[in-house]
Amino acid sequence: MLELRLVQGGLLKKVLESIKDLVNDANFDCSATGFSLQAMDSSQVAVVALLLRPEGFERYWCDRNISMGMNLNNMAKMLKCAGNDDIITLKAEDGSDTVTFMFESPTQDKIADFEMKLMDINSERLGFPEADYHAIVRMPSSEFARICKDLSSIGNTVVISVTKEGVRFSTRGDIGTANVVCRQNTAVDKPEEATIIEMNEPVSLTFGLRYMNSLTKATPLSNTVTLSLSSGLPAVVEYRIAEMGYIRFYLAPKIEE
Amino acid sequence: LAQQVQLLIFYGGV
Repeated sequence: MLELRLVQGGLLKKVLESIKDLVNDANFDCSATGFSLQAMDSSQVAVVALLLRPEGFERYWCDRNISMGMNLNNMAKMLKCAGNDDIITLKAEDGSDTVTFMFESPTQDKIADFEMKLMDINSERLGFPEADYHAIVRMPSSEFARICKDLSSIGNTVVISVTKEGVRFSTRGDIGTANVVCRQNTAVDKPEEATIIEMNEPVSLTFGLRYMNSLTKATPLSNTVTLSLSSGLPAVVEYRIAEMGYIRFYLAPKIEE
Repeated sequence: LAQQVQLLIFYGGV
């Protein structure tokens, strides 16, 4: 059986909101490593990988590895019924085809349980090799989201280039072109406001803005985002979930034919 | 024009 009690229930709500538009169905895996998910979008361009480590849960009990197939839209519907400050507990009995979400208000004066049907999902796990990236950019997540949103009103693709000058986001469309350059900036009041650029060699990659905008839905999960880039390889866009884990998106680039 | 490629080109299943 499985029982996971998450005091910061709002976090699970944010996780679902950040992935439900990209992926329809996914297996949530529960093991000693943590509560995890890996799922690909239907166009096979983006993969989302989530890890919530056991330490982040007040109670983390699963007596064997368990995989639970869920429709993410339905799961999001259920989690929307939880308050942002509620404690959320996931429960599943061995062999059951349902999962129960229990929501407790912080003052324990309201307790609700929602039972959701599980589904069988055949999903292949991808192996992501450790890579030495040409450039790694850490910047405020809200700034990255703003840039992606702004550029998508001009064009459909974004070219992300890292040079000694900084990181450049460029697009072009019928009405014109747009360039946004962010320079390294560590002279900030709070560490999360910094832009840090580690460059081993210059890199330039093109991505569909539709996908970039979709993955910026994870912005509420973290103040910062890390972009790991290598020429001709998928980008890794990571939002760290404080002291608990991460949500990572692997996004295939567009390549000149 | 740049063409969108799929992730499976880069990562095999495990």
